[in-house]
Amino acid sequence: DSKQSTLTRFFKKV
Amino acid sequence: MLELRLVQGSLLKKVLESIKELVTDANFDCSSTGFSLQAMDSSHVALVALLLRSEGFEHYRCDRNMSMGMNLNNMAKMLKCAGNDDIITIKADDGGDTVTFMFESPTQDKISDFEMKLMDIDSEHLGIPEAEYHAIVKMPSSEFARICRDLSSIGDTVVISVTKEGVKFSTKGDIGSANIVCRQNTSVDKPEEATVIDMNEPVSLTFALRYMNSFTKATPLSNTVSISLSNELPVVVEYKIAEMGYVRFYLAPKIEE
Repeated sequence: DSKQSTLTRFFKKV
Repeated sequence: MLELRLVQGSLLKKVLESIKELVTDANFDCSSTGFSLQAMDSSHVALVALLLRSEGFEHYRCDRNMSMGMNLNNMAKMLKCAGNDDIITIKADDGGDTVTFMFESPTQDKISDFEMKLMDIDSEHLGIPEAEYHAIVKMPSSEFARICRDLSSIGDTVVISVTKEGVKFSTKGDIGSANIVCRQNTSVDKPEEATVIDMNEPVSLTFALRYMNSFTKATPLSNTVSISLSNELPVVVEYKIAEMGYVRFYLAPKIEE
């Protein structure tokens, strides 16, 4: 099954 | 001191309606560039980025950069009190704890002002680098909204696949499955009715339809929507705001375990 990823996996906090 | 006069006040009303479902509280940032916002939903799965460029305002005064925390539901409540043809002016004092929305009827015979309390919001800002996307699909925004709505009656997720054949939206659920393929059609009468597929590499990604449906609340802002996809990145669903800027929604994909 697929799992929902979050944006912080792709973009760094600034 | 901040004073922003927007002749087409309905744009701001539509912007609020498009983002208030996704985000509860957000900081609006005001600088010489424009009036902007970046905010994530509470689960950090989706992000909205708004830009209204200063040149799009009839009058734009922002003496120094300001960040104003607002509850978007409350802001939407206030903006709903503006008529669709009203001119909206946003005013705030440096260091103040309120913002004022002034509404002027087109004939100047009714002038209202609504003052709203600002709030302190600890928001996390994400750095979103410029990216080359594997595929960019531009299509009528109403068509995209229809597809998301239709598929969400069958399943919870949508697989968006772009190949040289076209863009395919697929879902599966308890009652069955559905596939909708849109082919490139640039031979339509009006450019806003065209579907244009700009593909460098085939791409296929899975997303939660709940968020996609929420993004389509921005449909009244633009006749067209562009969907930028890369296998390693969140999708970008962009609605351009005529001559002013954009509302962009970023959505993290579902990933195979």
